Amino acid sequence: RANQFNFASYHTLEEIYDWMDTLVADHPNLVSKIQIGESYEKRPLYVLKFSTGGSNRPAVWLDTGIHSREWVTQATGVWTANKLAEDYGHDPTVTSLLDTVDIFFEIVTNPDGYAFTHSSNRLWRKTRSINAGSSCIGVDPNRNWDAGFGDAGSSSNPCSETYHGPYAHSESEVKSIVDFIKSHGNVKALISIHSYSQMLMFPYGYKRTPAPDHEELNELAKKAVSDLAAVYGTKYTYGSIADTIYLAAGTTVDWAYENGVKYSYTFELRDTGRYGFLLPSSQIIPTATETWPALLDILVHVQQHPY
Amino acid sequence: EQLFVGDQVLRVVASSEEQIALLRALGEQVELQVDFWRDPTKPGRPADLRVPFSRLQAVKIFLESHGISYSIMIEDVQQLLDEEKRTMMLSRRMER
Repeated sequence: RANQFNFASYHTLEEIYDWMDTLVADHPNLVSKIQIGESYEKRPLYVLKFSTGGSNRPAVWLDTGIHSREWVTQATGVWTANKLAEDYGHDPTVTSLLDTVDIFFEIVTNPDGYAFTHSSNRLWRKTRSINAGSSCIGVDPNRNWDAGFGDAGSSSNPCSETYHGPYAHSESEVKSIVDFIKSHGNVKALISIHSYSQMLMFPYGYKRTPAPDHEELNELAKKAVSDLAAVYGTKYTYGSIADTIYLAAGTTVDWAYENGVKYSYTFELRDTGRYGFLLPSSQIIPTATETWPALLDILVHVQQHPY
Repeated sequence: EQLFVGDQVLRVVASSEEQIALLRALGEQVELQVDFWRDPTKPGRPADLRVPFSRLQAVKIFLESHGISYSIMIEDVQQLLDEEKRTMMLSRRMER
């Protein structure tokens, strides 16, 4: 039934949430849906859990769409979740992976923002929380994490697209993930997916110092982007956030890394053309398809390098 | 609903750290309402700016006066948004 869903189209929040239920119904022994919290506007924050059993297995966290206007990421999230479910029991790599590792996948990480992109402003990036003393709405949830919070590459101006918020984890969308990962206690990898600069990056973003695991993270990124490029020739750059783009404080992957999640990566998916956030829906499946082998490289590496 | 009629996205390529600093300063001028879709990072690497129609002239003058090269990446943002909506509507009709 999940395959009656059109993966080559963009969808509203309600359509994606309905599809999640369909996926769970189609794969009851593999996929379940859990709620980790509520958004600022009280929408449920849903996570798909892929698990074949066992208690507190090593886990991987995946998220898409923390920046709501990056529509190809939520769409890629839907495609990827379906791919995981469909390939289990058929593809030996995915089967082996899910026999040993749990995957938690938050497909719409910023549901208020995403709903707003459909109703009012297609180009909305932030959350929808009200900022005291300002008429400007929202916080950049990828500057709101407790890792160099408030430093370079984030703004103290609520009207800025990179406003870091009043304090670290002020956004319930962020705090819910923090609480979940901390309470789980066995998350070994985190991959946070954005668009559209074609990059694969890892800590640090808030400082130029190389991460203690820089060499291993860099080698794995190199392999991942190479395998990604092998699909359609899409070129990605890779490296630490600070080296690849610029100093950016308060990001998801820095927080994860500093809280013991060694394999912390952030993707910036396509635009191979000149569309930016308005990537045509015809590019959803190519984007997701080429991202898949890179994701799998990281997941398999995590499986094979326990720590 | 916010409309973006006539808004353009400019692809800007800074040739030096000085020009990158200028672009960042441009982004901080609240009255220009520039929305960086892709931030300025390193010389030679493109940055993308969405500029409201009413501020286009001022932003282009700023870029030209500082010798910062640019091209128009998206001619009219609203046209693309309308196209996106049409595609989604079509997809829904096909699903039904």
